[in-house]
Amino acid sequence: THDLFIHAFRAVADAFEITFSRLFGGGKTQLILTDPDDLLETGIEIIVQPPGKNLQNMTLLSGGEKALTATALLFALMKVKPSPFCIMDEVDAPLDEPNVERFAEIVRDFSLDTQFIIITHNRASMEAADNLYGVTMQEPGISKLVSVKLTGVPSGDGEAVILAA
Amino acid sequence: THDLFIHAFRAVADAFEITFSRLFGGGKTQLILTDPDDLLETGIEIIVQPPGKNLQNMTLLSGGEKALTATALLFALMKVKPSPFCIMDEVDAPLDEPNVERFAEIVRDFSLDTQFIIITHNRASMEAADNLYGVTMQEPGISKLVSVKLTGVPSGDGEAVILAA
Amino acid sequence: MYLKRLELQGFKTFADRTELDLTSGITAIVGPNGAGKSNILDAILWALGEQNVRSLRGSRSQDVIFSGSDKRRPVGMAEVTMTIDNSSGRLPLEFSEVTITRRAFRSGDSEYFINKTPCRLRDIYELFMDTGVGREAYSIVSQGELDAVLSARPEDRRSLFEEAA
Amino acid sequence: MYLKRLELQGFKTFADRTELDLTSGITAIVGPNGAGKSNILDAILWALGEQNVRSLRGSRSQDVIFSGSDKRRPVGMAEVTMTIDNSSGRLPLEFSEVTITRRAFRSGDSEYFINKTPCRLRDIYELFMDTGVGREAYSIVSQGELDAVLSARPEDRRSLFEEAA
Ligand SMILES: Nc1ncnc2c1ncn2[C@@H]1O[C@H](COP(=O)(O)OP(=O)(O)OP(=O)(O)O)[C@@H](O)[C@H]1O
Ligand SMILES: Nc1ncnc2c1ncn2[C@@H]1O[C@H](COP(=O)(O)OP(=O)(O)OP(=O)(O)O)[C@@H](O)[C@H]1O
Ligand SMILES: [Mg+2]
Ligand SMILES: [Mg+2]
Repeated sequence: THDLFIHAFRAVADAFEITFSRLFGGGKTQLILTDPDDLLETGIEIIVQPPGKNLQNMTLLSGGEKALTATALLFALMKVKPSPFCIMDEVDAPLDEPNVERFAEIVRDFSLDTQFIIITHNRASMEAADNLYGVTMQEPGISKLVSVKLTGVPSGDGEAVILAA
Repeated sequence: THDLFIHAFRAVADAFEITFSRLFGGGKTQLILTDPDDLLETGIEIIVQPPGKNLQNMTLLSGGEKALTATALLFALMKVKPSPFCIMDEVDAPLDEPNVERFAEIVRDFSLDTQFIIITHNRASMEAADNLYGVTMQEPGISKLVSVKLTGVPSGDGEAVILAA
Repeated sequence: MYLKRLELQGFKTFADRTELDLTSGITAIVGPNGAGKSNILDAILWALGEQNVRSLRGSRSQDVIFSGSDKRRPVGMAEVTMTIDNSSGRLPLEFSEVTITRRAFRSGDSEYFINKTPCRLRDIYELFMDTGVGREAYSIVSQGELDAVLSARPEDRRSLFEEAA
Repeated sequence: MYLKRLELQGFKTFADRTELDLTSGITAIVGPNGAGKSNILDAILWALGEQNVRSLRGSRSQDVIFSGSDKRRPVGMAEVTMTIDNSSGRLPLEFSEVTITRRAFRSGDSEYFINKTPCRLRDIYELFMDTGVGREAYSIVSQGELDAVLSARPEDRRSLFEEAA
């Protein structure tokens, strides 16, 4: 199982370099085993360098950069071992508009192998979806599903408009 | 100091009822001392009831409801003891559009006594501000300030447009 | 393999029987704060056998059962059924469609079913073993949990990689 | 009393001297992910005497000093000056304007000034005692910290109310 672990670790490290640079539009990553001699106990150090910046301690990253880095790692894991479905609840909340678009693009790409269910308030993520479901509480305390359609111009104004229950 | 504490506790509890119902458009709150006989060690239980819902354990609240409840408590504390300035970093991130507008309104109200500095990606919060500052990184890794102006229709499309450095 | 349909009844805010039909592509779930979006993700985690009440934002196992609202009385049972398309044969069962059902009663009793046949929780865990689906999988990110992927201590990250091995 | 001006130099991503003029109303700070918005809030916390490096998202005290970028070398000093309008006389000093300056050097040395006169950190704490301003005040909410107002254990919430007493 040691070989399996090392093999998977290296594959994820390579995939992470690709997903990170896709989401950040460049930059570098490194995944390092803290204790390579003891694979059962070793930790994994994550070092990232957004484009144009110096290598930094992860804790100094901004809120949006952390969310994007974590997303890149998740997609790297899914590249190595695809899962049949992926559910993400408002992972795009800290992202600015250009980064939400990049997130929506990578989800689109991965949706060839994996089913996605994305809970979001962001317009660009809604536009990337094949289907939209609205959840409302017309009666206080009781959730109902409604089908929705996007109005207005693409990536522009207009909320998701509730069509019918 | 016991009297001071009890007096402040009661005043915050009253103010919390008002700020909560303002942000949620109704509902009830309760602040309870877990050990009223020992004011130096007592904890404070927070019980809230969004409009139309039953009394619930705080942990069951949604992401947006938690953010709104925490904001209501902060404003209640500031009602009892105003502070000269208040800085909030993306507290409106989990909120949907109607709740961002309510948040922006309460900030406007409180800004008569308190100076506010709000870091945000939300349009409605930007509109409530008297001044806008943009932070950009035209040169990678180096922050610069620019003055910005909102474009487009109110609460509509258009990012904060960068005017000049 | 993908999630084809989700049926909820008496689960959290879904007091009435609710059905969510899904395609293999991208589905976005939208709606106001507190409407019940994250409760849908909780329903999927629960049906997959999640036993830790904190991962479902509750403090007792009964917290998943609809506890009433202004106008409605609490119900005695929560039930969630997931229908999974198994035409790829990834699940070790002869059927092209597999349903998983979980029920909880106010009494504390639980029931589990695979294709309407009563089974134990262990059977559900074994069914999903090694498919990349399940409570522990990296492919389900609850609200506010994205940063946890990075912020865990280096030793805690190992299990993510083991999962991918 | 309000914050009139903030001057940054060599503090985190503000390598060059930067000045932020503020009014007593509402100022919104906007900009892309990673541009340096939260670094401004960190600069205010730091000038008020914040000693815990984790509250400034670093791990060593030198983490506040600009550490270089693709094209720039690291600098040796970080300096932040806050100018506070004291026309209300709330700060126990005869001046209608009070400036607080904090400096940190790569060597680990720190310097503090009140109105350009060298002082100790304790003098800054004493200056702001009981004004509702300061590192511990509930009126500064860092990114992602809003929920901490609620989620602290009941005993931890008491200090918020003591601050208001
Ligand atoms: N067993 C239950 N019975 C009734 N209501 C419940 C139950 N469990 C949770 N709730 C209610 O569900 C609501 C939370 O729903 P949920 O977290 O799904 O909202 P959401 O749509 O994700 O909102 P947000 O956009 O703010 O994240 C809360 O108001 C809570 O009181
Ligand atoms: N001492 C330092 N020297 C150089 N860069 C630094 C230093 N400390 C932090 N940084 C950089 O500052 C950036 C984070 O900035 P900040 O957190 O202010 O972004 P932000 O504008 O708040 O973004 P977001 O909208 O994502 O929250 C990181 O890229 C980090 O590498
Ligand atoms: Mg939610
Ligand atoms: Mg930030």
